[in-house]
Amino acid sequence: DDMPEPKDEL
Amino acid sequence: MNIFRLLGDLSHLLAIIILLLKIWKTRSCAGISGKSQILFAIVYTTRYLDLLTTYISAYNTVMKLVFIVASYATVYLMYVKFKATYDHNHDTFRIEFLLVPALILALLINHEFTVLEVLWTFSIYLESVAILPQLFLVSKTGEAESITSHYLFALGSYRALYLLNWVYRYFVEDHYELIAIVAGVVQTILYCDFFYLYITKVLKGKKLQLPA
Repeated sequence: DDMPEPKDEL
Repeated sequence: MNIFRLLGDLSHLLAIIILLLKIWKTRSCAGISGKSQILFAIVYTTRYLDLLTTYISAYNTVMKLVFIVASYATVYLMYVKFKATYDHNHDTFRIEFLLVPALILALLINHEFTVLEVLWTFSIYLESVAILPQLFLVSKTGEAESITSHYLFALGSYRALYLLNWVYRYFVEDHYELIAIVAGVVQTILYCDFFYLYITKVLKGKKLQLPA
């Protein structure tokens, strides 16, 4: 599965 | 970024600043749970390891560093500098009962079985219950200084605002992060009792007294 998108939330 | 998340982050920052100022100005950490502060330091440390691997934005990096530094500074003030004022008789919540389940759950329910992802998931689960020692302390002492209740209101509001951020992102960006949402709902529910007392009492100038 695709890499989880980078966590942009704090 | 949206207004809900920005207000949430600012509310979170405000809470941390209120707490640091309260301890520093009064030179006392009476009424504050050191155990919750330790849990918050663990939450930020395990969540923000990606500072070493990915760059999102200057805002993201600066806020993460502020949260990490402020949480360790608070733990230092409580357990070292103003140790004599730490209320260890009432701050007795067994945090291992929060750490172990959060870690087990993170190992079982996560998006990807990698160190960074499991630690991020652990920090999400842990944050949802990290305030329990503090709420437990307030219930044991039966009251809280108004500055402490302002701290708790700002801290509880931050994740409540994040819930609105997630609603916004679901409808506008077709993006959702289920683990963070479920944990955020649990976290906000834990504050409901306090929110009620804060709005009905503290905002009317009364002291926060819990029914004994």
